[in-house]
Amino acid sequence: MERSSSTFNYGTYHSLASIYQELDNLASEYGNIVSKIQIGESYEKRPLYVLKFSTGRGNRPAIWLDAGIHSREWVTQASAMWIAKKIASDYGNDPSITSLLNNLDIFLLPVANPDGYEFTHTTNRMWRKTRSKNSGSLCIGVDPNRNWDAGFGGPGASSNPCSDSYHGPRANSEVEVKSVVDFIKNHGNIQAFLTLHSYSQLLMYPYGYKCTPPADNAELNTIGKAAANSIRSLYGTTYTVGSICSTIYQASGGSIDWSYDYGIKYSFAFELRDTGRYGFLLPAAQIIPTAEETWLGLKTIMEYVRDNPY
Amino acid sequence: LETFVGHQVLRIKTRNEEQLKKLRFLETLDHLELDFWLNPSTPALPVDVRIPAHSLQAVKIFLESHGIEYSILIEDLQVILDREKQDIVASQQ
Repeated sequence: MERSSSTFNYGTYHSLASIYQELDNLASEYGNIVSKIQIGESYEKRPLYVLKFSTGRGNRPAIWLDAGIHSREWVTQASAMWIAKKIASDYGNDPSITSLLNNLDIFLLPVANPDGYEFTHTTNRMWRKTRSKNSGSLCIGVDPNRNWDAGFGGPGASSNPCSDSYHGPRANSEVEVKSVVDFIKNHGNIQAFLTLHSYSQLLMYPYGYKCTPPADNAELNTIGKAAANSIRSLYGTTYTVGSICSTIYQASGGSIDWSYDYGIKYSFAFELRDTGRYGFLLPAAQIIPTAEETWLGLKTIMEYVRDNPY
Repeated sequence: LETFVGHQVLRIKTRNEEQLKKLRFLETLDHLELDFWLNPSTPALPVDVRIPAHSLQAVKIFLESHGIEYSILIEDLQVILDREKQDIVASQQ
């Protein structure tokens, strides 16, 4: 049977192949605003696909959104797919989305760590890292959220290749990280960098590699709190808002620290819904509610980005 | 295929910096194969850690002997994994 985005079940978890098929379906069904771009390939040579949502030509200001850099956080990849469909189907129907896409582009990377994701489906459901080989060690993989060029190798990252928070041999050693960095640098007009994680219901801004507040601390805090209020408005899910260091712990080499230091002011990391009861095994019945509330938070930030260019 | 039979996830609540230090020490013991879902940071925040079956006794004794409070978040991880797998298969069908 020919598949389309109307038959894709957004309320269940999917294999990588099924997600990638759905990206094609979305690009085909909403060809006027959605296109699929390959920005690189993973260590095990799987493509890294980004969906570009755009209504205009040229290098317009854009928002970056990624999910699944920690492969076991399945609700993030699943939410990203729901969000992709939401953006595409609401354009022209919802005034907010329409206005957003009339002013800027959105780039969405739904599976930032495809090797890890495949591994969680086939071998080890609790896998978090990439699947790159570490010379001199039997242990595999690097924590891709400790591998960015921001306080690399500092506190809150491990130098032990067997650790789940191993920072890797050098910044950007992971091709998955390097591909995003190169894409963003080449684009040159990314205004916001948003990344989805899951576990402990937090909305964080820089810094994680140090505990001093960023220059835009007050503004980021205000935006973060507004987004958290939007999230809470739907199902009452409460988020804690603050810098990475103040809300959870010092962690160096993280993506939003890099993006902020690179000049992308609106840099936020979400830790999506999870009561702690299920760990990374949030029941499929909670995917859509999670995506719905997350979208409200994202939309609040995106609207702010649209209205406050810098 | 790696299974997680008997793996538990503990939520650990520390009272002070001293207890946090103990947990950070636990983190360095590679042979226990602990997977910290929430790392030790401040006493105000809980620490969640997945513990393989073979390390459970050692970790619980360590915590109890240092008076560190904990509760069991996930009794047997594999049970939840099996349920997740069934859900996916049912959905695909």
